[in-house]
Amino acid sequence: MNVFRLTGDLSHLAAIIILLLKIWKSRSCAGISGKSQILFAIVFTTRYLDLLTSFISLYNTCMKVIYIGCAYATVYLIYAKFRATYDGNHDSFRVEFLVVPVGGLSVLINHDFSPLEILWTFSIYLESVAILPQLFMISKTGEAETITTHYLFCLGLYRALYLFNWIWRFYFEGFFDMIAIVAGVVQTVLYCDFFYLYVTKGWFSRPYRL
Amino acid sequence: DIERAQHDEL
Repeated sequence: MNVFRLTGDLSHLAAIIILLLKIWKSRSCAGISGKSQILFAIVFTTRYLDLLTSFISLYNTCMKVIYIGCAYATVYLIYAKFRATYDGNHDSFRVEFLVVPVGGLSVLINHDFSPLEILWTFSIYLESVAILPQLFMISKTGEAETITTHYLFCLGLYRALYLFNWIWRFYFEGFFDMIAIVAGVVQTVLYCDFFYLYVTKGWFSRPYRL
Repeated sequence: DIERAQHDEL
């Protein structure tokens, strides 16, 4: 464990909690892409199946359970409890254009052709593009609530910090996982445009435009 | 294939 990975995980946890609390407190999921949240639930489910097969550490197990629990709770709030506030018209990204290529790629390029490993690879590839429906929805509505931008900032920051974690691990442990690194770079690049707008902050006053 | 170390990252 290193400082980049720990702060990355905490940033990820913060993003998940921020979103869940925002929806719960405001009793509304306006401006939130339910499709992205479903993709994240799939990402955690397919990646953390090893909860059933191996124990790494209490931290690892607790975080995985929290991530999965919050992901499904968020999907439940969006599609069940507060479904009346779900903005389906603007959440129109064709996720099949993400899931199918990612599924095919995970069967073709992986570390080991075993079910668990292919599902892990699928999860890594899917996570790198899972935010696209959300970014697409914001570009269509032309605006994002402030709290939603904080959610996206923390979410984007987490994988950027993981990139530093992989540099650290390569240098100090000689460890590197090319699949996770390439997907992590793609995932972080997708946030660059958003990061620029978020940091310049100028756009807070007027609606966020991609 | 090299034996895959279990994925220890979240």
